[in-house]
Amino acid sequence: AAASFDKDEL
Amino acid sequence: MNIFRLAGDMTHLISILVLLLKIYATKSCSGISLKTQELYALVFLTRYLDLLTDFISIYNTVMKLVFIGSSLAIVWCMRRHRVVRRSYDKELDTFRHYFLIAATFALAVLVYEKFTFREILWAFSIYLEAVAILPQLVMLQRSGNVDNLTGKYVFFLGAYRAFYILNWIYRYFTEARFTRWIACVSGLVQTALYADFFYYYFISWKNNAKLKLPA
Repeated sequence: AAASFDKDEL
Repeated sequence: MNIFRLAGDMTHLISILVLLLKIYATKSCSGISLKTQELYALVFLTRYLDLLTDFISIYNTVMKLVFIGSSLAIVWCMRRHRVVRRSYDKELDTFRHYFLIAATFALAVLVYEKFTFREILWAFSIYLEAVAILPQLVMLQRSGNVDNLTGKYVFFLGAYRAFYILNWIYRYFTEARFTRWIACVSGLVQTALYADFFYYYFISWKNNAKLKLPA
């Protein structure tokens, strides 16, 4: 699921 | 994941390892700003809230744990370690960093991607990271000569976000939907704040002289 919180960066 | 981001994360990791080395090897934190370390601990704690809820990758989780763990360990060391805390230059570390926390939080409530608890805290952590180095830079200028490991620490800490800027440019051109203006603008401001430090660092490296920042 496209996580609403799409922060894949550190 | 792209090479720029990996280089950025590794540079960030190196900066933390250099700081840990300095504190561990010299049993001293002279020249290090506790306020900057506290701000960084707050940056990681408010940014990695999704650590326990969203699993992105082993790498992502491990790095988050390393960043949170190391920043808290450094703050603990500088406050509590019976030997290290004696070398903390409290009278040089006078930046009123609570203003930075208040100002960046106010900005995060005004400028955000989505008005949700996690997004607001994420924007706050992004803005706070941009200015978190200020107490450290002010302290370096006050303390005049900068010891070798402290200079390397600040240099790598500044360089990592420059790699992230390359990463955002790369992602902008390779991923249709990628826009992350908050992180991009904030990252540019963050890297710009290191500009004069990078200049004096380069001069000291070119002349093979000790790093000195003008008062």
